[in-house]
Amino acid sequence: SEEEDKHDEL
Amino acid sequence: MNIFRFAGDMTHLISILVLLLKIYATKSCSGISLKTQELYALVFLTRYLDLFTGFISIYNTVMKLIFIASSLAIVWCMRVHPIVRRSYDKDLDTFRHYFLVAASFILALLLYEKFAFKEIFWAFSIYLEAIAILPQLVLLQRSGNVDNLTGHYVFFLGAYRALYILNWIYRYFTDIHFSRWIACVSGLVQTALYADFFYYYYISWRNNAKLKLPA
Repeated sequence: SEEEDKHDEL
Repeated sequence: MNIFRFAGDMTHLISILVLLLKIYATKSCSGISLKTQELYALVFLTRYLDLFTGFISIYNTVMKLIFIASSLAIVWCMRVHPIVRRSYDKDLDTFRHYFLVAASFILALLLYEKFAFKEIFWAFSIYLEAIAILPQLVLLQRSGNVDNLTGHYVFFLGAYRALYILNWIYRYFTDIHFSRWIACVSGLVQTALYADFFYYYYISWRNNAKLKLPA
């Protein structure tokens, strides 16, 4: 899903 | 967000604050590699391309702005500030950091999560961050004795990615979708580069002596 490949880490 | 990642981000922030303190308090950047600072500015600018297009959290956005602004401010100080720039060790800071940029970019074209503009630049920023410390470590070895604040700066900078490794281990076991191989492997390489520095930092702390890296 779109959510997965978003890089949520800095 | 987990405690390891939060601690990692805070450690990273502390390293930047220690560097800003050193430059502001001593009005000097001796012992600091301008090339490493320029590479970090490039790392943040290429990693946070989604700063205005994607939104994850207030914390995420604020931290990205702090990292971009502080890294550019440090490069500005070392290049432009009339007093600070005089103390830059230009003839010691001679690492050919363009090779690091080229190698990271070529690797990012070969090894990425998805062949997309932002993903290539994200992978590039991950690889570049892993090796960006090299000019700084070389400069420390050349400049012999290291002042305390510079030593603490490099220590916190190395420690932050070590905490991120704990974060990736934690997420591997708790987050079924989690697969950040590019960041994990690069993070291990990045932290390994600090191994000898960490050893000499520990020795100087244990003997309460000045930090000294062998030439």
